[in-house]
Amino acid sequence: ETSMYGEILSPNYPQAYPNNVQKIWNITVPDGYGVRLYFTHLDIELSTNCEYDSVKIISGDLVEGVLCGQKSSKNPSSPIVKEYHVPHNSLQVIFESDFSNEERFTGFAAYYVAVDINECTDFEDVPCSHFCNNFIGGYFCSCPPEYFLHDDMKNCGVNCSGNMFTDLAGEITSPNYPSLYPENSRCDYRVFLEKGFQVVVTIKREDFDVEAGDSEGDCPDSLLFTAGGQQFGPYCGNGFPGQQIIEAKDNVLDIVFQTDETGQKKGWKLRYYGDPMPCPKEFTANSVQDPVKAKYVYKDTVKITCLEGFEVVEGRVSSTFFYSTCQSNGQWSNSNLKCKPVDCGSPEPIKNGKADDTENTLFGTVIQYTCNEPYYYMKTEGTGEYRCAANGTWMNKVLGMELPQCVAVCGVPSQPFAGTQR
Amino acid sequence: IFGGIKANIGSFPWQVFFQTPRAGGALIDDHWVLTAAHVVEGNSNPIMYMGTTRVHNADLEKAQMLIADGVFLHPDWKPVGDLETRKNFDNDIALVRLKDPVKLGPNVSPICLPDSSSDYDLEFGTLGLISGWGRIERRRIVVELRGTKLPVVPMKKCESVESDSRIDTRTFSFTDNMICAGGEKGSDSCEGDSGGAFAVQVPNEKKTKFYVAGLVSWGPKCGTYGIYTKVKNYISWIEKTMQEHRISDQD
Repeated sequence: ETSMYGEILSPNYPQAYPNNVQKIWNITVPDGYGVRLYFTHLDIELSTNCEYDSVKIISGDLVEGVLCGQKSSKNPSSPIVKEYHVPHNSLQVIFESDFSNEERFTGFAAYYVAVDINECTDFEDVPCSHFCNNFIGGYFCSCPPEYFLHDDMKNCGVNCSGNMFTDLAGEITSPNYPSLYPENSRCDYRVFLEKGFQVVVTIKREDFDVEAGDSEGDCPDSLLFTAGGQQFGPYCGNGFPGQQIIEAKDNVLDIVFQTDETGQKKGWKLRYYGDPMPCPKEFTANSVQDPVKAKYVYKDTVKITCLEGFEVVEGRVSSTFFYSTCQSNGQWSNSNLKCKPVDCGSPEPIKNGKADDTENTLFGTVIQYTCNEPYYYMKTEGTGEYRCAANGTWMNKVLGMELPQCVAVCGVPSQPFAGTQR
Repeated sequence: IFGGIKANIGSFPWQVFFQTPRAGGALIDDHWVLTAAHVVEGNSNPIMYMGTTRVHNADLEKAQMLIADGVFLHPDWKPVGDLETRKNFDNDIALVRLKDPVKLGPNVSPICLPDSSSDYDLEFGTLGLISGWGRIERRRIVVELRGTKLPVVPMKKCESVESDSRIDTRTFSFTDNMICAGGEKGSDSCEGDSGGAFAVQVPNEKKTKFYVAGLVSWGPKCGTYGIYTKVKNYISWIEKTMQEHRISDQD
């Protein structure tokens, strides 16, 4: 329980205190108050460093004082023999006596009262970022004009968030630029362009002055860009340390400028503009593109034609070309389509002969038909060599698509007729 | 075969054995057998064998049996009820289509066909080979294949063969669709050899290669001269018939 005041008396006071006794008083006054403790009577056995009997005053971990002996007031108009001021709202008083007292000691009488503390000045740490206002039992912080008090009720910042830029080009600066930017602030900006345009930011080196980082590069104040999952920064220092041109690859760019409570600088100024979203120049292999450009941007359409012997297969339909359009997200439409080599499939079987047993039946592959020799021979012209052609068929230089014919070797006896000699 | 000797099957790999009636044929393709019309007249399912010189039943079991699925007589062949009384063997040619292809090998392979060019016009004296399991001088039939060689001769040689008691040669038809051959030391074909090939060496060919110039058809008297169907005259019909009745791959 807290109390605004109280009395503390040694055991048996004003009679002699007993031997071998220890008594502890925990004093607590309301928050926002300190404790004034004063003794009006003190008669305790005197010893070196008050080793025998003593009364100790402890504030937190700190021993404010250890008393023993007899004390009298130095001021004839005041009964107070010893006084303590503690800027905290709790205090502990401990009385101890040892096993023997050769004389009669009456102990002590003390009183405590709650006294107001000035939080704005009594402590080494300043409780408010800007203005501190003390009142009895507490304090409050306040801010200069255009600043607002943060939720922690201690720090002031400026209101610099929620800025949206939708023009295709523009300029953004830190608050007060080129005057000092505000401390303890977090400023959010968003550049939001129409789809198909990426945000490009340019910052001149001399247009950037933000409190420099420590030796490990941690920025106390920082400028950070994020777009499309990419992050640029955080940046700080005198002179912009990043690339002079930042391509966001997205139509939305978020900018965060964060400052701490110290080290204000000039700030920064940047320009931005919307650049039509580029699409990569890479296309499916084994194809040619029309038109050929150094750079393809949003809404550009390209006809992609597969090289001879290659085709695009969509479901059950194949084609030799397709169209692709640069989309607002910087990706080509139909980018899933690929020019793949034409597959002629397994060569057709022929009677009394066969084709090479091959797994590769793609464009350009050469296979050889042979007849079941020696009893069959290839009647048709050509060597029996067929190449997988661009139209997906096996082609022979002489016969074209026609398959070779294997016919029986005729009229050849395996043995001469012996009885024919005359 | 008169005036012949036993033959190895490898010497006549195109020789086809017709069991009933006992006769011969010539393999011209792995699906086709060429024979005489009178061999297959009235017999749409002849049983044939290849790849053997011996034609005992036990031997035939080891041979390759050929199953016919079509018999095509020449359209100008005039059927008669009784073969014994037949005197007109004009257009004595027929094709037998096989159900399954013949498996070719050293002892089974086709004989070539002539084409219609003059290269295949037979000159008198041109030698041809014949083979078969038919009558020989002292036996009605033989078990082992026999063969002989004989020349082409003018048709009047055949026409002038003296008739015996059974046959009056003068009553028979002699046409340009026939070849007359024989007369050399009695080399001749005889009953049971019908349909077999009269094989002549392909002209202008370095390698020894034979084509079917004739088919054993008939004769006035075994051991003299014999009449053979002139195959060259039927090339168009053969090709047309084979083309029209070709067994497709799906079959």
